[in-house]
Amino acid sequence: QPSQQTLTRFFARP
Amino acid sequence: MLEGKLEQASLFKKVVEAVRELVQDCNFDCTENGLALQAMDTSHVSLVSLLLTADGFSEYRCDRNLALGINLVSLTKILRCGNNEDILTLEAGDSADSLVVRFENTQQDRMSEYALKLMDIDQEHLGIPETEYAASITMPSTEFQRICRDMQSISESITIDCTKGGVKFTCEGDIGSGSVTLKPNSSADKPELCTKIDLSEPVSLTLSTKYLLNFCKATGLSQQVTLKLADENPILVEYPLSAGHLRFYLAPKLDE
Repeated sequence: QPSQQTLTRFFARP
Repeated sequence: MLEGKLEQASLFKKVVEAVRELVQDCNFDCTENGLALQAMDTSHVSLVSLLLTADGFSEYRCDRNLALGINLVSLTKILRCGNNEDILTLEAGDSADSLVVRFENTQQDRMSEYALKLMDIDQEHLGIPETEYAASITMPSTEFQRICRDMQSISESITIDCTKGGVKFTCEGDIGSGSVTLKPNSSADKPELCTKIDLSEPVSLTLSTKYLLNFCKATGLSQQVTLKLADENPILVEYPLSAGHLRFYLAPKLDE
């Protein structure tokens, strides 16, 4: 089963 | 001071309905350009980005930037006190501790006013990078909803494969599998029923069915939805509004 990524991995925190 | 008047309460009611399951507490950022909201769901898998531009309001005034901390469950309770056709006015002073919500019926003989207590929300805004999407698919929003609904009972994941020839939605679960393929089509007399694919290279993403279906709560806001895909990047699901947009981002599932 593929694993769910989180958005913070792709989008930068300020 | 914020004062925004919408000729139909239904727009705001639908927008809040569409996001309230993903996001509970969030700041509505009010500027002279309009109302904006950016918030992640609690598991940090998806992000909602709403923009209602000032020109979508029949009257709009915001002389100082305001962040209105709102609990969407509470806001929903108040919005349900108004009818869809009512004129809706949102009002908040510069250091107000509540948002005033006013409804006025079209006959202008019934006015109601509610105040929603505001919260102090420390919210981090994520920087959404400029992405070059490999594929952009515009399709009827009801079709997208149907696919997500049909596939939810089969699998937790939906794989979207996009090529020049069409877009294929695939699901695979314990009971079996399924797929739906849509080819680009055009109909001049009913552009809202068209499927359009802009593709620079074939792309494939695997995404959570549950979240995609959640985004479909926005179906009533727009007849068309646009899916933007880039390999191993979050999908962008966009519902255009007459003045602004409702965007959802969802991180992909990746093979380990």
